[in-house]
Amino acid sequence: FDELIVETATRRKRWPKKILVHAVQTMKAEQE
Amino acid sequence: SVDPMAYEAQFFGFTPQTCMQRIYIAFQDHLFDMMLVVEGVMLKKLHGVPGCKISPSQIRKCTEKFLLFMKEHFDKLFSKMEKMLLQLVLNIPKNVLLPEDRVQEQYPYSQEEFQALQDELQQLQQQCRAEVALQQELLAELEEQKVVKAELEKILQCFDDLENICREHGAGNFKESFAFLTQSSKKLQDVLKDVEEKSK
Amino acid sequence: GRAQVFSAVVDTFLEKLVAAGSYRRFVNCYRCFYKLQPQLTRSIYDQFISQLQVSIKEEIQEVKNEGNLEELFSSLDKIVEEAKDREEPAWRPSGIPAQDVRGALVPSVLQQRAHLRRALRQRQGRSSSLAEAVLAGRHSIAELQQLIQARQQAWQ
Repeated sequence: FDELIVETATRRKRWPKKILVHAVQTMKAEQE
Repeated sequence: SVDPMAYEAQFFGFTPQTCMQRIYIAFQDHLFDMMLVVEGVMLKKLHGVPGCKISPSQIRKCTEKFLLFMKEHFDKLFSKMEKMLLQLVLNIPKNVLLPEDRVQEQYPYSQEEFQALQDELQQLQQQCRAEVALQQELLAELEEQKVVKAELEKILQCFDDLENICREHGAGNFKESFAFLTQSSKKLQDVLKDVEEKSK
Repeated sequence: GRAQVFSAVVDTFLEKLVAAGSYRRFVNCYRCFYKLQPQLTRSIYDQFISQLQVSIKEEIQEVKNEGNLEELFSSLDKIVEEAKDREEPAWRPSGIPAQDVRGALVPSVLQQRAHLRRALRQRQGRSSSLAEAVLAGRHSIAELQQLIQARQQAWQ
């Protein structure tokens, strides 16, 4: 349970930024 | 119900409960180790006393008695410490937002609003594409106009050339000179007729 | 700050633990040994207590190093300080990843929208100037045609 919490919290901390990088790349590609 | 303290885990990188458990186990180990050292020293001392009547199991019983007492207090004190640390130190107050989540409050978009935003993007992209297509059509027409204008100017040029020819051969105003030409050719016809009649 | 509270709470725990494990209590438990070696009992007890305190303090320092607690505590103090004026509860992860990620994407989507709006305005500007040029071109072609027509009629 503890590992699950840490894993989930870590994803909540890190993944939005990672996803954002890809989303911005996609948008830039669309702009081009 | 267990409070997973996930938001604290997001900040600390571990759950506060794990941290407390880590401390509890380590402290408890130290207490046990110390008790074993105490007991070891006593047994060693007794071993050196000739005719000593105290048996190791007696010492062990004393150790257990003292440890039991210490453990009770240890657990009581530790749960108080845990409660305080979880409340005052290892917790994130309800009104606090972690920096990485600030965006959530700066742009509180519901699903519908976000979808509307996405739709607007789609629409803007389509409009941009439509504008590009329109520009291409307009540019194509401008190219076409260039060709047409060139052709029309060529035709106009023909008229100008015609008039220049006339002018070069003394016929300044074409209309007058054409009228003049018509008259003089009419005169010529009259004269010709006249001559023919006379010659008969 | 949190670091000070943390140390204070742990120190208090240690004090109270030592107070609970008093020498009297120790002697009470190890009565048989105490009768035989009272001085030694005292020095064993004193060493026990000081060693226990040293090892617990070392342990706490290790936990702080392992978890990088000092730095985390001070940065959390700052974050809490910044939020001191707000009463209402702050946002928390909803438990629906898609929903929370959406919130993180909004600033970029808004930037994209601003970019597209700008691009559209530019294109619309260019289109309208092209359209004017086309209309002007059509107009001048019509004029040329009329001119030709007039010249042609004149010739006619």
